[in-house]
Amino acid sequence: MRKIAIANQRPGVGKTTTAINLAASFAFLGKRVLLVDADPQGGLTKSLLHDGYKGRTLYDVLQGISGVDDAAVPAEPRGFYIIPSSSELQGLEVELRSQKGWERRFKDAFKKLEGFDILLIDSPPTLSTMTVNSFVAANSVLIPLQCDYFALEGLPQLLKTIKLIKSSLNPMLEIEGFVITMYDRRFRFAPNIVSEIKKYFDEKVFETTIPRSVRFLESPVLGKPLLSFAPDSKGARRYVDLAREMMGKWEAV
Amino acid sequence: MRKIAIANQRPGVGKTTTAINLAASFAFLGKRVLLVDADPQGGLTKSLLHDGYKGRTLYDVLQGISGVDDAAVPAEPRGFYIIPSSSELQGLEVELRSQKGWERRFKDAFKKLEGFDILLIDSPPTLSTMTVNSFVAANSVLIPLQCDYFALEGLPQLLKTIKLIKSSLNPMLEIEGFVITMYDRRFRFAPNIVSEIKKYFDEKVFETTIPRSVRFLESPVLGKPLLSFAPDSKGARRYVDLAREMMGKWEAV
Ligand SMILES: Nc1ncnc2c1ncn2[C@@H]1O[C@H](COP(=O)(O)OP(=O)(O)OP(=O)(O)O)[C@@H](O)[C@H]1O
Ligand SMILES: Nc1ncnc2c1ncn2[C@@H]1O[C@H](COP(=O)(O)OP(=O)(O)OP(=O)(O)O)[C@@H](O)[C@H]1O
Ligand SMILES: [Mg+2]
Ligand SMILES: [Mg+2]
Repeated sequence: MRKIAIANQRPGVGKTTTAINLAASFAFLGKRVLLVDADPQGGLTKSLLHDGYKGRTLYDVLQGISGVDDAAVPAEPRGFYIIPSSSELQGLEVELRSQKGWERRFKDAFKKLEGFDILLIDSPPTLSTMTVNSFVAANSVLIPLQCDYFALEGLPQLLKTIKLIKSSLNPMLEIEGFVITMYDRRFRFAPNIVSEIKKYFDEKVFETTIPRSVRFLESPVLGKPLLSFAPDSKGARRYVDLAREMMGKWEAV
Repeated sequence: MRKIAIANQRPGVGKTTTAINLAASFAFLGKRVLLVDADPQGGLTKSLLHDGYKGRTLYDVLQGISGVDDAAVPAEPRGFYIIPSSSELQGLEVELRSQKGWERRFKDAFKKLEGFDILLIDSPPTLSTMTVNSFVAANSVLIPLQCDYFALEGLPQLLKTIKLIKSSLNPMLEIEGFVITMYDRRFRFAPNIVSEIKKYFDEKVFETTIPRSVRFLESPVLGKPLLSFAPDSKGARRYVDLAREMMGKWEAV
């Protein structure tokens, strides 16, 4: 099973958007996908389940109150499954840090995961408890980079954290790659920023870039990934391309 | 002197962009403006001063090492002045909280401020030390709201914090108003979001909305506000309109 944490402590770079639309894309390509919202702010949960969701959440799973199967909700008919976030995760973040082995809580809770090909974990814009937990539970990290002047901001700390987890708690942990998001063709410095990113990370940068598109703004309003309501849009197709590019790399190994 | 804190604990809603371009607009309209970067992440400082700035910062001012006049740097010839941020502010945030009267540090440091008509304070996406400090130092709060599905997210806590400061530490504190940012005409739910915002805050919502424009992405690359390199652009003109609308409200009182 591929277990991919989507992370970047810089806010608003497209983690949640990537998590949602990659989940939909992998499902479209025939994979069984479980999408976990590990952000206490719950942007992903609010984007797909809207308010008033009353079922089990990641909090219940991490506390051992609920199994993964009870908490997993279908995001849409014949699509992918989600484990929603909850604001209770905020308190848990603080509480966990004082417990021995707190970094493994996620991994242990998801150990017996069956019936899925891909686990995608959306993390908060921090390098604290939830994100560290997702790095311990995952076997790779996908890093979205927003195509603007501050694209590379914060990366040294992020990569250092990944290296730390790899050497101490999770030797399996790899970098899945970097995906450039919100590429705006009318931004005249976009090509410069892309080459700067490639200068540092070369083969780890996916060829597929995600274009800036107003359809992503519609997505949380409609409560659906782009593939559901705008399958021919550039945004939808690029995420399918990204999913294919990721699968291509897996086959090549 | 108008002292305006620009705040919203939601990240990426346009606080820094508004701080920079309002400063330039007020200066263009003849006001003497001091722009303070109170965000330890220093996005404003990096956008206008680029890397390698070696002078005095807000940290030095708050520690009493430097006066405001020594730390204030001209953002551009005959424009406005900036007090840059510094990563040392991160440590100060933690340190301050354990000191008696920590919320007044900012206010005290800027008490004898002369020679300016407008003080603009850019705050971090948090409701912690630096932001509380800016609320105590300021006499009003300008709240940018990003025109997307989550526009109203976090507002209850923000307004509660403002109310708390007003009733305890700063009876002068008012809400300057709400400014809608990143309005994208091609986003078909934009009008719905605007009316939702107006439903809650009506006369406090500025008529002027800031359009989504790729020129704002160029701004930190060029190290200048839009008025400097794209004075005829919609983005530049809307910020001047906003400045005029704010000044109009001041005259009306
Ligand atoms: N390709 C795109 N084109 C246009 N808007 C986009 C695109 N990708 C994401 N967005 C928008 O940018 C904002 C931030 O995206 P998103 O929430 O996915 O980032 P994030 O990294 O998860 O943020 P956070 O760090 O707060 O969790 C959202 O309003 C989203 O709709
Ligand atoms: N009107 C606009 N059109 C297009 N892009 C914009 C606009 N306003 C801001 N941006 C871009 O959106 C991003 C976030 O803006 P900004 O940094 O001003 O927000 P912020 O609230 O200060 O963020 P933070 O909470 O991280 O401090 C930046 O990349 C900026 O260039
Ligand atoms: Mg997110
Ligand atoms: Mg900012």
